[in-house]
Amino acid sequence: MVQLENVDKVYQTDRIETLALSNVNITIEDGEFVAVMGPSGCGKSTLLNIMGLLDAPSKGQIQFDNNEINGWSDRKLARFRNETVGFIFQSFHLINDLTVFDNVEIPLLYRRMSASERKKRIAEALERVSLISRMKHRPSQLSGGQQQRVAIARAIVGNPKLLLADEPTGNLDSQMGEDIMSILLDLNKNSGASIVMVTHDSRLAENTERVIHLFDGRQVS
Amino acid sequence: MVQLENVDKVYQTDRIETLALSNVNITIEDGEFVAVMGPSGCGKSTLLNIMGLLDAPSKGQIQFDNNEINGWSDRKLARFRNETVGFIFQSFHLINDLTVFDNVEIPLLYRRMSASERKKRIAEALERVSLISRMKHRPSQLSGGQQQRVAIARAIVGNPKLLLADEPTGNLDSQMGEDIMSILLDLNKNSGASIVMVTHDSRLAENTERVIHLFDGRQVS
Ligand SMILES: Nc1ncnc2c1ncn2[C@@H]1O[C@H](COP(=O)(O)OP(=O)(O)OP(=O)(O)O)[C@@H](O)[C@H]1O
Ligand SMILES: Nc1ncnc2c1ncn2[C@@H]1O[C@H](COP(=O)(O)OP(=O)(O)OP(=O)(O)O)[C@@H](O)[C@H]1O
Ligand SMILES: [Mg+2]
Ligand SMILES: [Mg+2]
Repeated sequence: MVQLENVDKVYQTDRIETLALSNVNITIEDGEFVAVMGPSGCGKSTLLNIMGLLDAPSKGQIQFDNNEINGWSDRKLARFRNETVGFIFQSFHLINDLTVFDNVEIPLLYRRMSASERKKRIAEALERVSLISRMKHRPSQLSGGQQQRVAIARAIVGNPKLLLADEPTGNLDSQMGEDIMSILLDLNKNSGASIVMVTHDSRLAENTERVIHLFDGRQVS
Repeated sequence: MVQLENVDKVYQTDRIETLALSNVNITIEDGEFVAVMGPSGCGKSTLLNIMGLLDAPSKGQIQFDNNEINGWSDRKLARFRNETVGFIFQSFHLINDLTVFDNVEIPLLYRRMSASERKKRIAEALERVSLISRMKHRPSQLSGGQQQRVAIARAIVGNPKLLLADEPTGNLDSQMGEDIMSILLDLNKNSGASIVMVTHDSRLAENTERVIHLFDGRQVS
């Protein structure tokens, strides 16, 4: 599904150079469910952004769904990403001027689909995260955990082949966290989605097939 | 320290009326360390916003530090709040145009304090959350957990009498979460701060003196 080869990522800020990822070699197989763990600041979100083609590595190669994607235009990357990837961001990135419904609809606008089919899919996604009653709210009118659930609904509504989940239960109580975990497991087992989930919760990580540990930008164990 | 009597909070959105808090009666004693738990959307952040004088109840009375604060002007409330309350927000609310240093400095600008004394206090606070190396970064150049730690540093730098912590470890690994818990316990035991901490983590709640459980805006058990 996704293969990272000898990947480095460097961030430059005024005078500080941060090596956020160093010599990363990771392959995510089709249909795998993998957890990523490690201390705050060790490179997990950076890894997911590179896997999701939202950011380019400073060094190294990415292969995606058997495509060598180095040298693809931004436009081609964006289209490929919209069709293939669902992303649950650590800080949600909801659009505050749009309602919950409109936020969740966004991934579907890139596809050939009738308005009524979109409406049906959005309702299903919101139903699954128990937020159908908040369809007309704006994100600023929701609790933190409700915003996180909208982000989850938006990421799954398009039935993505690759789901990247960056701490998807950080703002949720344990019951809701388990409900979200069931959704992810269902997507993986029944829809065949490949899933990479960053989490600080070792109990959630126990539900995955393997755990990638990062420390200071490097893979350990 | 803070007393809520018969407090209701209603939010109005187009046609939906949400009773976020209903008939809440809570007293936080001086020097108490209390946890607040409950499902996503049950009113925890709303409770903290009212305790921190950032929002007014729809019904009921608030007594703060033995002051009856109903009828205080916005200006008087703001000044009182700046001197007394430290707030760790669930979504951090850092200012992206300012550096980490300047973000943490904000609570101290309201006090009579030399620039060198401010600088010393800010360095201590950033040291405690292990972020001194990131002093000149902007929030958008930080990881999610690093942003959370800046929010924590800003909340503690002024040595507040009341610290309101809304899920302060949601984006942190378990080791860092324990470090933050030690900071809170130290503030409580050695500086006498009253602390109200919303958390989904029952292991953190075990370190507090009592747990307030909310469900659908009401206190339970
Ligand atoms: N500005 C607003 N307008 C309308 N409804 C709101 C607003 N802010 C909060 N609410 C609603 O009030 C209820 C309580 O929200 P609150 O943020 O206090 O929940 P919470 O317990 O902190 O949840 P979480 O654990 O998900 O952070 C939620 O159902 C939410 O949708
Ligand atoms: N735009 C940026 N400019 C400079 N440095 C950055 C930038 N984005 C991230 N970093 C740095 O790169 C490192 C890795 O960041 P990343 O967000 O991947 O960490 P993380 O493992 O997701 O942490 P957390 O668990 O706290 O979310 C951090 O030290 C961070 O400060
Ligand atoms: Mg992160
Ligand atoms: Mg909340």
